[in-house]
Amino acid sequence: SDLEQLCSHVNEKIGNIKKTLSLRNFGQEPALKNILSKIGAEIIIVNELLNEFELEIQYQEQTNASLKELCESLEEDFKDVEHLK
Amino acid sequence: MEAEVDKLELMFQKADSDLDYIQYRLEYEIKTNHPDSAGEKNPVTLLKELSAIKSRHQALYARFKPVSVEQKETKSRICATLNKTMTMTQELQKQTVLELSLRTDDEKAVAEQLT
Amino acid sequence: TLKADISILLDKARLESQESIGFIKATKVLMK
Repeated sequence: SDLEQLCSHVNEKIGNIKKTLSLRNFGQEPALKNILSKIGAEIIIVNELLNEFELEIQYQEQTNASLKELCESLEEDFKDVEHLK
Repeated sequence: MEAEVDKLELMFQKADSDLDYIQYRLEYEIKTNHPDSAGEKNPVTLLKELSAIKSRHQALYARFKPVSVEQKETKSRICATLNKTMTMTQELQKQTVLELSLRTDDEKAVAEQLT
Repeated sequence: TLKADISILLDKARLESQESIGFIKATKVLMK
């Protein structure tokens, strides 16, 4: 498995180089430049979505905390009723 | 044998650093030929941003999953406790021959919603 | 697809939040 790990490590680097090579002449052709700017715009939109998603997760964590508080007070109530019984 | 292994190891290390150097030179060339401008970023920058987005997405998903599971668990615990408490309260009311306090309509609706 | 994945997750998170807020309100009504 060490050799396999080494192999995938080297392959990954070669893959990155191939990818970068294919981008080498990317900026020169107007049509491909257009695709670049579209990708740039998409990245901005996806980043904003991720920001919203992160805010939503923070909100859910707060909701979780209040649900836990609610649960604890209900369990206190149950103990009281049990005690009454 | 030891010497052979060391030699192989050196060869792999050399290959690794060569690959890193090729990558660095390519990126340097692209950045030089297509400097980032306000409206346009060069392909290398976009590639890096894309991989940053992917790892951020994975990190947020890993954070979101347990929160979502925990929320479901807490809600079911609340329902279970609420049901137990209400059942026991009604038993107590019967035993103490106290008049059962009738539930208001919205209490009934909410109880149904929760169950 | 990455954008679609993130949008789906965002909608799911929002829906769950709304459900939880409704749930908390309902429980508090019963607790009174």
